[in-house]
Amino acid sequence: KAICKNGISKRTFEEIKEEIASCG
Amino acid sequence: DVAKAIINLAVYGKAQNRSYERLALLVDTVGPRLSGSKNLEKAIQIMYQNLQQDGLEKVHLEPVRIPHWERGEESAVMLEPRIHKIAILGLGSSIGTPPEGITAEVLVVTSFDELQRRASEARGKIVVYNQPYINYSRTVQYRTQGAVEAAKVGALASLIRSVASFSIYSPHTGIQEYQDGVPKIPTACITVEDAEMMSRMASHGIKIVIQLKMGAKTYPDTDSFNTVAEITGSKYPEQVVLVSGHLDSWDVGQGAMDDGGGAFISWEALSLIKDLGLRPKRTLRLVLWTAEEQGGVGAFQYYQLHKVNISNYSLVMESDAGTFLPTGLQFTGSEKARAIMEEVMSLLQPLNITQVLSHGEGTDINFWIQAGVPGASLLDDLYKYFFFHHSHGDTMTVMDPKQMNVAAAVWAVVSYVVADMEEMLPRS
Repeated sequence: KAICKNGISKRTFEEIKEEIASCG
Repeated sequence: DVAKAIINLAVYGKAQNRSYERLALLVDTVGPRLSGSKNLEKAIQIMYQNLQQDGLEKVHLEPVRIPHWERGEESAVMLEPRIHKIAILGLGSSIGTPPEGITAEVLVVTSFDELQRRASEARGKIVVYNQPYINYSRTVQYRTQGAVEAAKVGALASLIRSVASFSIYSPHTGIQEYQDGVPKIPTACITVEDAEMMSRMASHGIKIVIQLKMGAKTYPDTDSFNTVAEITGSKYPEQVVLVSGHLDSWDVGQGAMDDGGGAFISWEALSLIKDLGLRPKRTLRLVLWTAEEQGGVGAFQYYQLHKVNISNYSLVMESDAGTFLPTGLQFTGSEKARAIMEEVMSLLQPLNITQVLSHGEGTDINFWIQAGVPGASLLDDLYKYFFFHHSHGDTMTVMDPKQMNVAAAVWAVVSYVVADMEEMLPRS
């Protein structure tokens, strides 16, 4: 689920960090 | 290695200097792009064609009604204690003088407080403000409010020391605002040099008389457009990361720095992503605003039209403070979103531009930020910015192609990565 309207993410910050790092 | 690929293409590869060269072609041939002018509409039509020819998607124009003010012929001459031609630039929205001009004695003040203390001396005079330059946001109050405050105490006109951090006898224009119930008086900016000279004269008790002539006129609002193009998202096309700069400028110089640079690195961001064959999950939308200088008129219209979809805006980005060497990103959003932006900026380590600072606000994105959408502005080396801002000196000569390459790389990496993340940025 992409929409995160209420700031409630189903993903952990670590997962998001890894996702961003994969763009590096 | 998406970030590295963007950096390599923008800074070292085939795309290097492209945003500079594209910008030069526009501003050298069209020139300044004042709200309501034919030049601005010509620039919009050229950009519409440019964006289509670049292969961007959903290129279109969104109508906006914008102000139409023209400065006309203007001059100021010091008659006493000596004849001296004073360089002026009328301020946007100012009324003109009668054809014979206004000839009056000068009252020099250094602050609004001093004007209040000496209110009884102001009636029937031309008020000259010689306010010190502190920073733009504080000092610009004299430009925007100077005429109103002078009119409240009975002045006939106001001349305001240019809001500039450095001067080689350059007047700097900009918008000013009248207030309902307060008489409208003509208002213009003068150079730092003349403001200081008149202040010195006044401190010695020397009588100063100036003749001011301004042919400024306000015409009915006219039609214009925000210019829009996209790379449509592959997975969440209804969701948007917006990158932007404004296409209008003042009527002096070329508007190369303010905000040609911001507009063209925003276009370049989409070009780089397209050239690399990338398509982020959500839509990357380029908006070239119209009539920013008149108070974010195009941006307000865009917000009114699109706010119904506000929940789909992940990030709004604006570059309107120069495209000199970037030092980081200014960001406004929740702490969680900030932490994510810090990770995104870490991808720019190869350029050594990783800072995420506060205050991402900008005239054209503030409506969204105030409504809770995360916002970002490009932060660059501002040292020279207010040397040239709103002056005849804002030309391509100020611009540096290599610095624009780096700015475009930062803009492209940030916009692409945020647009390609699985989730939108969290809001507070």
